[in-house]
Parts: sequence; C-alpha cells; structure tokens
Amino acid sequence: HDVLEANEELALRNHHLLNGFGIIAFNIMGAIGSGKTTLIELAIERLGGRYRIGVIAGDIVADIDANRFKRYDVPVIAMNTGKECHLDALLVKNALDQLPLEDLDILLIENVGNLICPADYSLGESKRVVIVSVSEGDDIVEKHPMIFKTCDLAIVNKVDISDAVGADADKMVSDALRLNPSIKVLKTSKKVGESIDGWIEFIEASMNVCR
Amino acid sequence: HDVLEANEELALRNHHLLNGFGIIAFNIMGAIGSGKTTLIELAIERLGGRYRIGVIAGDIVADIDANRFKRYDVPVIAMNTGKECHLDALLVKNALDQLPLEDLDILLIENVGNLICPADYSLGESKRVVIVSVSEGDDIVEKHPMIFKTCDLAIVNKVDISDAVGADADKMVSDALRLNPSIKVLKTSKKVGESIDGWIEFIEASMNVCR
Ligand SMILES: Nc1nc2c(ncn2[C@@H]2O[C@H](COP(=O)(O)OP(=O)(O)OP(=O)(O)O)[C@@H](O)[C@H]2O)c(=O)[nH]1
Ligand SMILES: Nc1nc2c(ncn2[C@@H]2O[C@H](COP(=O)(O)OP(=O)(O)OP(=O)(O)O)[C@@H](O)[C@H]2O)c(=O)[nH]1
Ligand SMILES: [Mg+2]
Ligand SMILES: [Mg+2]
Ligand SMILES: [Zn+2]
Ligand SMILES: [Zn+2]
Repeated sequence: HDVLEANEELALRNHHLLNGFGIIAFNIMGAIGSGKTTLIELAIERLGGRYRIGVIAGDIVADIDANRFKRYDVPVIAMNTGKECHLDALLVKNALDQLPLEDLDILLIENVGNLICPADYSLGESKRVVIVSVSEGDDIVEKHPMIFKTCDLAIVNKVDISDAVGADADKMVSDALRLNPSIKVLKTSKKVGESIDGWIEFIEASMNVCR
Repeated sequence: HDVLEANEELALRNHHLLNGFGIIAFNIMGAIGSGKTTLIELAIERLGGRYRIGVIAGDIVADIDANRFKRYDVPVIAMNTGKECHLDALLVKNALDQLPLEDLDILLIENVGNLICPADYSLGESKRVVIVSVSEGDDIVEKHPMIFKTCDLAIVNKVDISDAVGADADKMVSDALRLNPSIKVLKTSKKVGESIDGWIEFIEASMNVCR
C-alpha cells in the first residue's frame, strides 16, 4: 500500500513534467498480444507527419517491440521491467530522462501485457487506454472489471476474427460500458482502415482538450 | 524473496499432501484467453470416464470459468485471487482443504492468465503446463523465456487461425525448444480432434510415471 502511494506521488510528478513540456501521454495497456504494438504503429503512421511522437516500450524483453517502433522516425526508449508485470512511475521517469521532451507533442507508452496490475499503477499519463482482442474470448471484459473502470478508452481489436474464435464483439463493448458508463469504446481491425479512424480521432481530441 | 521462499515451502507441503493421496496435479498456466479452460474441458471430456478429476479455477473473477467446469460431473473449487496476478501455494492449500482428495486421481489447476509471475510460484504440482495461442503473435514465446524454462509442456493453441493473424506456429514451437530443450511442445486446435490426442496422452503418461 505504501508502494502504491509512493507510485502515485511519482506519477503526479511525471504528469507535471509532461504538462510543462506540453506533451500528452497515453498509457496503453491490454492483454498479451491483443494488438498494443500494432495500434501504436498505426498511430505513428497516421499522425507522425503532423505531430512529434515519442514511444516508451515496456516489457520483460522490451527490445522486441522497441525494434518495431524504431523502424519509424521517432524516439523510442525500451524499458525492461525485469520480473515486474507492470510499468510503474519510476521506470517511466527513467525513460522520460532519456527522451527529447522539448521536441515531443505525443508520448505513447506501451505497458506490459496484463489486465490486472496496471490498473493500480499510474505512470503520469493524461489518458488511459486498454486493448483487448476478440481472441481472448468475449468474457474477457467482465473478467477484469478494475482495469476497465480506470480507463478513458477501451479498444476491442481483431474483430475480423470474431467468427473464427466464436466471440461476440458487441458483448465486449456493452460489458465495458456497463462497468464504466463514461468509457469510450471502439471496435477495430488492422485489416479495416476505417476502423482505425476512431483511434486516431481519440488521440487528436485528447490533444485539443489537454493543451 | 522471503515471499518466494515461504511459497516454495508451502508448495512442497502441498506436493506431499497430493502424493499421499496418489493425486497427479497439473499447474495449467498461459496467456489471457489462450485456451486454458477449453483444454481443461477437453481433458475432462476425454478422461473423466476413466479417472476421477478435480479442478481448481484461479482468477480475479474465478466463478466464470468455475461455472464452465461445473457443467461436468467433477468437483470444482473457484479461487478468487483478488489483486494477485498469479495463484500461490497458500490459495491452492485452501482449495485442497475443500476438495474430496480421497476420491481424486487427477487435479487440474487453471492459473491466472499471465506469462510472467506464475513462473516464480510453485503450487505443489507434479507437472507444469504453459498455453499460448497463435493470436498473441508468434513472438510471444521469445518474449517470455522464464515461464517456458520452468515448464514440462508447452501448448501452441488455436493453430486454425494462424493465417488470419499472420503467425508462424512452427516458430513458436522452435522458440520453446530453444529456450528449454527438454520441454514437450504440442500444436493444438479445439476444432481438430486429433490435435488434442497429444494433450490427453501427456496427462495419461504423467499418471503412469508419477504413480
Ligand atoms: N487478424 C488480426 N490480427 C491482428 C490484429 N491486430 C494485431 N493482430 C496480430 O496479433 C498479433 C499480436 O499483435 P501485437 O501488436 O504484437 O500485440 P501486442 O499487444 O503488442 O503484444 P505484446 O506486446 O506481446 O503483448 C500479431 O500477430 C498481429 O499481426 C487485427 O486487427 N486482426
Ligand atoms: N479458433 C479457435 N478458438 C479457440 C481455440 N481454443 C479456444 N478458443 C477460443 O478462445 C477463447 C478463449 O478460450 P478460453 O478457453 O476461455 O481461454 P482461457 O485461457 O481459459 O481464458 P482466461 O481464463 O480468460 O484467461 C474462446 O472464445 C474460445 O472459444 C482454438 O483452438 N481455436
Ligand atoms: Mg507489443
Ligand atoms: Mg479460463
Ligand atoms: Zn502483477
Ligand atoms: Zn504479477
């Protein structure tokens, strides 16, 4: 409990640091393999021309996703989380110290694949996003209430394979809204370009509100 | 570190308790939604006539999977893990105290969906199984070395949707063997009955060796 309190204090300081530089940070959480990296890549592709984007990749072997992001012309920090199953504010502070903050507008933080512990750890973000995919089963939202209660946006990804796994994407959407009536929910597929529009609009709308 | 040592001591006592009753216990770990419950259901369907099977369902909302198992004529204990992202030996001891141990041959334990922390927590099992699915991406094995190093069997599930998600199941198999040359690896799909034979044979072979 002291751990959580200490983390909240550090997170608040990160938040002030980011605000000072006018950077909007997104804590992108989700199940293992749900599509976090894919959706961050799509955001960089669609917004990287207009906004200066930085990325923090957090995982036990962070280099694998970090190397995907490095193919784009953006600053990337890989943060190895060791045996921790979630990023925390201290690790994010270490990453912020290595980023060119004066040259960034958007910070995309890929958290460790986990629907439990990241719910309790703020990082200093402006917006919290949780990504699940239909392949995890359509009971995945109701099985993890806390994380949906703490997020601003939920993405139900890989809707193109709903039938193949026997999952009802609309049940997942309504489960999220029942848990958190103020959460925004999107259904996406990397194979359907228009389905990504809502994700891009969410990022841009966050820029306009928060700056 | 003391936490881990204390857990190991409890796990050893669970192991002796189970051995005393001649019960073979399987710690079934894996990513969120990888197919743990599905593969346990298939084991109950195929072996429940010949062996007396008990199940422990561990999760933050354990009743959801526990209710799936209760449709079969087997003893089921739902273990809510609270904010913990892994089962531990103490929770399993609580479950063992509620099971009719004198009437069981096989104990199937569904762990919390997580490829990180369960690697460090023994429960008292005879065999450790990790289940991943192609939908998590074919880099999921190399991203989580510790859990594969500690397991007896790795299952690469949902191979029927490999093309739909652009994943190479054989890469996942060879990654597991590279990390742990003595691990057994199976490729499965719930849609292909024969692919489940290897999983059933693994359970039965474990019975013959351990008893
Ligand atoms: N069919 C389909 N596959 C997808 C979609 N989005 C991602 N994938 C696939 O899902 C797998 C995992 O995608 P990633 O973006 O690496 O997921 P992640 O959440 O970053 O994974 P981790 O960081 O390892 O937890 C990859 O094989 C992707 O190609 C989608 O919309 N449809
Ligand atoms: N296409 C396909 N879908 C599968 C397969 N196995 C399981 N599924 C689907 O994958 C989803 C998750 O399956 P579960 O068995 O609930 O997975 P789990 O690992 O127990 O999930 P959690 O306990 O929530 O972590 C369900 O929608 C299943 O129908 C498979 O071999 N192929
Ligand atoms: Mg990723
Ligand atoms: Mg399950
Ligand atoms: Zn955790
Ligand atoms: Zn953990």
